[in-house]
Amino acid sequence: VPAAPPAPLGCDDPESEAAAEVAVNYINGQSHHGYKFALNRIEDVRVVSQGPNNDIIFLELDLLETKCPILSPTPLANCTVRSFAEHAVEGDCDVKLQRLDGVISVLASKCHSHADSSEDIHRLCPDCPLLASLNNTEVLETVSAALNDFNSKTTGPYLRLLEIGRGQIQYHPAHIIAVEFAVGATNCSAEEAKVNVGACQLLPEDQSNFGFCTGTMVKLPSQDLNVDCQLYGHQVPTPDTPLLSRVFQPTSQDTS
Amino acid sequence: PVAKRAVAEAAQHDKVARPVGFVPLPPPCPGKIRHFDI
Repeated sequence: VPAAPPAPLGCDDPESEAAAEVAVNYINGQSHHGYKFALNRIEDVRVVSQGPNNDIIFLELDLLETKCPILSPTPLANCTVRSFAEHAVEGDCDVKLQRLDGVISVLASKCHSHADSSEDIHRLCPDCPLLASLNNTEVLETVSAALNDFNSKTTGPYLRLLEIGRGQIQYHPAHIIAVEFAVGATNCSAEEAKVNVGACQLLPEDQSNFGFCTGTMVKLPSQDLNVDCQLYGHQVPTPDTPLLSRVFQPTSQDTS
Repeated sequence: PVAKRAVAEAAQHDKVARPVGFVPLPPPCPGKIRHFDI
């Protein structure tokens, strides 16, 4: 007896949302660069029956970049989506899933990401800083200066750059370059690195040895540099903050 | 007259099929926007 065709799903049906949650977790789990993405909208869903209790689900998803670096231990549910004014980045994904006896798993996914157009940002927010290319000279200069500055002052391990996550440049009312970058702890202290930086090797690939930095360089009207770095495995709880909330909510977004 | 009766019956049928307070279902896709549209 041929299987009855599966009931069509709407994009906001609980089954579609359950499949989308599995898909987003899979997509973030497969990525090793940039930031975690969160679901913004289910664009389309199609279900094809493969037999009793066996369906193939095709999803089209619209995702938005969050502020959580991909290496961050913060659960996606606690990650803040970047606002439109921060020059949002969108991800478009096609995902193929299987639902077998009620268990959903991802078979394949394909994603493209792109930043919102600069024209849109400027039209709605003329003074908002725009995303710059990650190999922009001013971005590279700011990352280098920020990391050097942090390493020159820290009493912790010497940090090496893993990747630049974001760079934004604002020209008015001041010339400001804001950067975000991922770092890895090395087997050297910052003091030891001053003697022979070439001998400093990244510690084993473990989440506790990764971290994240934010830096801003003001060029005009006067020169100023601010940087803050937080290693995910080296977060010190403050007396007025419960341990767990400090561990899972790194303060890498703070400025100092 | 035949045409008029048919229209009247259709209108009556429509009233029976849609109870008071009937709200058309939203289109099944795309779904709701959780954050913002870009």
